[in-house]
Amino acid sequence: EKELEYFREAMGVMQHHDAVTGTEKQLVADDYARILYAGMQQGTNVSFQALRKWRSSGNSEFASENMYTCMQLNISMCLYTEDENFVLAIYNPLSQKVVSPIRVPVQQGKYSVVDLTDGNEIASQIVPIPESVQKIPGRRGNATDELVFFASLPPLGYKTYTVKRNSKNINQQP
Amino acid sequence: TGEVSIDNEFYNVSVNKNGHIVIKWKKQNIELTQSFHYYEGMEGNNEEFKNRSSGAYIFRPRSSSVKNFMKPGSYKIYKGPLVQEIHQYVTDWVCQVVRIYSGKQYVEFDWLVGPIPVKDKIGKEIVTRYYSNLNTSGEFYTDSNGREMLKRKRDYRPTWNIELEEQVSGNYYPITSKISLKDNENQLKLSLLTDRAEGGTSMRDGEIEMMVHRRLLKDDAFGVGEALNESAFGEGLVIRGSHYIIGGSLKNLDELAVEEKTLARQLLLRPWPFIIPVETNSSRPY
Repeated sequence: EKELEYFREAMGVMQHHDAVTGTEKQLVADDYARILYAGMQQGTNVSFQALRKWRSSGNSEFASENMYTCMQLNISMCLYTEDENFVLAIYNPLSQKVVSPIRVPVQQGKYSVVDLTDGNEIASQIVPIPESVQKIPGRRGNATDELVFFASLPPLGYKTYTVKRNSKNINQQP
Repeated sequence: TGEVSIDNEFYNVSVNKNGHIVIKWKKQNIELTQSFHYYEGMEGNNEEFKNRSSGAYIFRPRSSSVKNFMKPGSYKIYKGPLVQEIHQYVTDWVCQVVRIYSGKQYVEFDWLVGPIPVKDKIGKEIVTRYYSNLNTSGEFYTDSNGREMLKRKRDYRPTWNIELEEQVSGNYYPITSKISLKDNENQLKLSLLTDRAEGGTSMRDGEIEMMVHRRLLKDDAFGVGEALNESAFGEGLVIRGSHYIIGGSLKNLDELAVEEKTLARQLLLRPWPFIIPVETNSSRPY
């Protein structure tokens, strides 16, 4: 409840007309960004706890595992998905089933994506991150490509996928 | 190599000789051309109406005609089983990825604009235009904070007679999430969904114009006391965002409405990915 309160406060502040329209002074805009970021961090903690509870209901081993979120996916940047192996737990906040394209920044290579519900490998594709995106000031990390696959997600539920890099240095030919 | 277009079961997308993106619908007679342009922002001393500057509160271009990017730019095409993409470079500071997914009934424009150069001391407001063959009779539809769609008519106000002195800004409306065009004669509809609130209009029949980024050097004297000249890392801001184009026949209105609403919901409440790192040597099952 306390962690949600940060989010509520941030949303309360953001309802000011200057925040809605973007007519605040730059220093205020920076402060709004700071408040919203802190609120999102707290909200993310709530999501982590919920997912951990869900995942550990079948197997207590999962209860202590670390979970991360990537707030810079908008610039195709995420340090955690640059590892050779990782698990993606994807939550669907809609009350209906969706089949949605998922894009995660990765390093060059050939990848396999396995749906953990049935253990089957699903179709995936690698596309390069445009150079102009890679050059965005302040963007860090070594991701050069994006891994694309379709996640079939249950309503208000989640699915997990394992991602594994099988080989490096696959060149994307235009 | 040698490919000039991408396609799926619904669309064929190509680049024409001017460097503009051309989309052709496979099942309907709709054709659309997309291109980037910019307005130069008005600068004045704000003391009289005619001397008002374009700024955070008001959009006031120096001229009602847009500036074009001179060269056609370059592009690369990437094809695969799930997604096909055109990576287009318009200038050093404007580029985009046009994307179609297999089985998905929309075209995604993933644009990247900035840092807007202002060494010439001229503020610029960047727009993207989607020009279709729809006959829209001066009418278009914009949403109101994601709720009902309101009919807008070019150079018109519903409750008084208006003669617009500034045609472009006078026809701009807030687009929170959607702007649509309808061709009643040919029973066609075209919609553009956004990932954020933007300004937009339809200055010509069949056209949607969306403003995606602005950098202005003078305060407009409406209260903020600062020019809309944001910077990061010592340069102007770089903005990345998406437009989603979806359209079809009004004869299948129910089907089209479901497609549009489903897409709108999926854009508003996107899946949340959480990452769980895996130790490479771990014997623990995933």
